[in-house]
Amino acid sequence: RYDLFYNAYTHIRDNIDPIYKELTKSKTFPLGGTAYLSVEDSEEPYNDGIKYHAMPPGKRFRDMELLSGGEKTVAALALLFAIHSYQPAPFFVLDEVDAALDNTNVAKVANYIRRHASDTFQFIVISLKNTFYEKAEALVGIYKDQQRASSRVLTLELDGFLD
Amino acid sequence: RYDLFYNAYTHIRDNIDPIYKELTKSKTFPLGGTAYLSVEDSEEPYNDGIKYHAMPPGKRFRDMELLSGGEKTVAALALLFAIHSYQPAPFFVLDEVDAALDNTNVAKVANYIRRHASDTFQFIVISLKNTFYEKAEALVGIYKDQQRASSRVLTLELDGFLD
Amino acid sequence: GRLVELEVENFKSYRGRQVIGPFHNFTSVIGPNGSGKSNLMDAISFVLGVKSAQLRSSQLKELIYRGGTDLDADGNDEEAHSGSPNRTYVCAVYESSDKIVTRFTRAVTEAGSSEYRINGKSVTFAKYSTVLEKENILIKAKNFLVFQGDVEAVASQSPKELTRLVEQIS
Amino acid sequence: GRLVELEVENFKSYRGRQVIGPFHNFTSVIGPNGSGKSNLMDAISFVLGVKSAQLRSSQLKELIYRGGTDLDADGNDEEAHSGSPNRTYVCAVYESSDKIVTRFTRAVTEAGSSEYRINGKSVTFAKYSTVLEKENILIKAKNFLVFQGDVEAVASQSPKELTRLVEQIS
Ligand SMILES: Nc1ncnc2c1ncn2[C@@H]1O[C@H](COP(=O)(O)OP(=O)(O)OP(=O)(O)O)[C@@H](O)[C@H]1O
Ligand SMILES: Nc1ncnc2c1ncn2[C@@H]1O[C@H](COP(=O)(O)OP(=O)(O)OP(=O)(O)O)[C@@H](O)[C@H]1O
Ligand SMILES: [Mg+2]
Ligand SMILES: [Mg+2]
Repeated sequence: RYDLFYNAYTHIRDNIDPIYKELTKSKTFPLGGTAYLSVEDSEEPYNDGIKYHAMPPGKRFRDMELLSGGEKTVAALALLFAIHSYQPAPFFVLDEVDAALDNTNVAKVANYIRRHASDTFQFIVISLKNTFYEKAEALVGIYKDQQRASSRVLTLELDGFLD
Repeated sequence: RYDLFYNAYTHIRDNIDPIYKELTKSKTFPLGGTAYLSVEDSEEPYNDGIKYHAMPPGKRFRDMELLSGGEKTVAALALLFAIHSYQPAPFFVLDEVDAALDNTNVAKVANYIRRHASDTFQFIVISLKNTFYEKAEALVGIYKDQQRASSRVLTLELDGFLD
Repeated sequence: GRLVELEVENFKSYRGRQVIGPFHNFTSVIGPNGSGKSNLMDAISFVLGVKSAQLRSSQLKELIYRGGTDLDADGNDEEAHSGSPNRTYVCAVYESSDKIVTRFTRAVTEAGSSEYRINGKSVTFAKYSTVLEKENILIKAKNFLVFQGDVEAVASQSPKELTRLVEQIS
Repeated sequence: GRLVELEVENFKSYRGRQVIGPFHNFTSVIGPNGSGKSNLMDAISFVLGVKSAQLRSSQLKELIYRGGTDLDADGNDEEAHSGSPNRTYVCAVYESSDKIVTRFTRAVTEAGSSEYRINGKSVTFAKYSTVLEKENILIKAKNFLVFQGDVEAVASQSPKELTRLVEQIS
């Protein structure tokens, strides 16, 4: 039990910072922010708590509760991607995870997904923001057909049009 | 006690539907949706529950739990505006209430606020969406001055530029 | 592997039988408020065996499409209206890395319980769950699903909750 | 009446003394993630007497600006750093319908408690709260404040919660 847990834990622990940096790099902060996990009881980590810490670039606090809505979202996505990278499921479905993100952060998340999506790792992302969905390879458009009182679907492939 | 409560309750009860209709009217649905309050115990309403019901245009369910994120937000705003119209505070501060709204609904909410804002009823609205803040009369722009490790403010008046 | 397409019949706001897809490496789902985007995610979660509480429905029967019914005298939708469907299913067409295509189907029957099939053959939930686990789809952990409104809480979760999540995926 | 402008000093991410405004009938606050927009709303809520729990801070002292400090050996910010402010205040300049201007100020003192002033004169919280009530600003009800992430829950609240809210404003 300890081995299984330890393998998962160390994998996430070693990947969280590179992923968080990839999501927070910018011209102003080419190195990005800092994120890490800490365990309260290193003898039996699965008993206690794994604590997550994320510091956006230019910030000095480690307190997750003082982060803004957008900063928390980026930190949460980094953690989710890090967890997902351990024996990854073949796809990832995200529903409006960009709600609290400004345009700059939406673009960073969309670019990250575009870089990491592959034949063995699909992303299906629901979004209301064009800054986001313009980066997708395909769009599944849903609309309400009032006459038929039903949701209907139109699929559009964008691959041919993007850089 | 009953009188005070009853006055507040009936005022909100009588205003919720017109407000919800104002927020949900469209070309497709010129009448908008339907919203109402119901009391479980009409003898002593302040003891029990006031239940809120909202039905978006074209929908037939009254169950609030089946509404989508955006539909719930519009319903919530209608209720907030109705409550606020009873002995209204001189201002209303809203922080990213448009997070779950599509562009059409953002425009409806922004137009509603623009119509109702006045010298005696100020709206201060934090938003990341240009569809929203483009309708404001003034912009308070906040940015992080990294050198000074501080938030800084720039105010811009838009009145002269809008229709 | 990858999700090729989804077939839904009378699932939530999706009336009749509809095929959604094909899904690419990076697919974005777009549309106005209330159009049915989260319902599509519910369909994916449903077919992968997630409990209905996560799908914003307290009962499986609520997942069945209800449409042209009128409200009765109390303002309630009339259930089991003649002409109203009494069952629903979602079928996920999945292609594993060796190019083998598998159809995973979950239905809600007239009795209001779940029925699982793999390539048309009825199986137990335990079997269904095991086959999905081989593809690293861990129903209990749900680490590949982020529902609307849930993302920020991931960063604020307590150490106990995070530990439990890591346990579920290990 | 209306809020003319806000004066903040060393409040959360606002270092030093800054004046924010003037506020119009419809003012929008914009800026990137983490810039300080919600902190501005916290300043408005704070000066109007709202409890600090709602302001994402468990202690009033957390509301004082902390900036150029380095993390100490444990990675903690060193509190009461020499050169670091040990108090903060927010002043709301309010013009009532009869054109009379009132300055409402709330400060967090070195001792970590709140201090209230109306036009520079120290008053009790009860007095402060009463004067605001005359302007229909009901601190307890907070019906004129919608914090980030809270709006959807207004629609899903239970009948008891909604009843309580109506009671507070009546
Ligand atoms: N069993 C059902 N039968 C018919 N319609 C249903 C059923 N269950 C839910 N709906 C409808 O589905 C709609 C919600 O769809 P959904 O949550 O997928 O919207 P959405 O596209 O995610 O919107 P948003 O952008 O606001 O989140 C509601 O209007 C609801 O009435
Ligand atoms: N006492 C304090 N001293 C200095 N900085 C602080 C203090 N309290 C909070 N902050 C900083 O304020 C920032 C959060 O600001 P705020 O929540 O206002 O952002 P925001 O503009 O609302 O962003 P978003 O669009 O993501 O919601 C955090 O980065 C935090 O580090
Ligand atoms: Mg949705
Ligand atoms: Mg904010």
